[in-house]
Amino acid sequence: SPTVSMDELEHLAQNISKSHMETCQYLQEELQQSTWQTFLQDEVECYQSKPKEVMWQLCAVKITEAIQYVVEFAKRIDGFMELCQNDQIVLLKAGSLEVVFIRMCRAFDTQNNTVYFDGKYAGPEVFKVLGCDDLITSAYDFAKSMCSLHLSEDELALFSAFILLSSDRSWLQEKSKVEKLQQKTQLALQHMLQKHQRGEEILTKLICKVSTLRGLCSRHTETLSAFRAVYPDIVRAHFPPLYKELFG
Amino acid sequence: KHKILHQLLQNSTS
Repeated sequence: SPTVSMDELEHLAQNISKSHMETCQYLQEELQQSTWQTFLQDEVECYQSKPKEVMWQLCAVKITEAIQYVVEFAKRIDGFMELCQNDQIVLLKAGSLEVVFIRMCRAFDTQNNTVYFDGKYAGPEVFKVLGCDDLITSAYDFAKSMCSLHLSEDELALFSAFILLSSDRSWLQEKSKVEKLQQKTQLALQHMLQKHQRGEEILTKLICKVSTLRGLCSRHTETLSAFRAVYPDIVRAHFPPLYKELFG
Repeated sequence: KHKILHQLLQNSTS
């Protein structure tokens, strides 16, 4: 592992936390203020009675909005823009949705198993018409398990950066450069967890999330290709271009 | 390929 001074780790942690706060889409206070606003039964039924393709399109739009914030987050991480453009794209293609899944825990209410979506808190039944109950259940379970770790915003920021800077993604041109950045981020995360007197096991639990995140994203890709096989014209004409670039 | 992503990366951070 690289030799890094404490100062450097502190500086990186500060940079990543600031980048996260500037690009987190919703402030914690806004989210907490809205938790009492869950969709009413007739609103849930309204989502359930939408045509499948309309709901898919709505979700693609929401995911794309969230991803745009993640792109901004990446750009502000020290070192990211110094990578070659191929690697910036490889990392975002593979990792931006994973960061959206991580960020989902900020907007998740464990008490009633709901997540902030389209203006209110929504349970999994809202997404029924998408026809991918497995993926939805897994995403909710993931958010719930992330919530149970009670990470601070700083820790969440560093974990998101650690995931985004995964050096084992396919097609990286300067793998060792990404590797160094990721190692530094991991050290900064470790340092932060120690500073907050969190046990060693938190880091182990976070590292275990890596494969869960990859599973979630590959299930998303599979679900999208199944949808596209039936509705190719809807995807082509109505899905956000960025979404198609990332997952097409 | 990746036209939008290129564009987003090139836009200066606001």
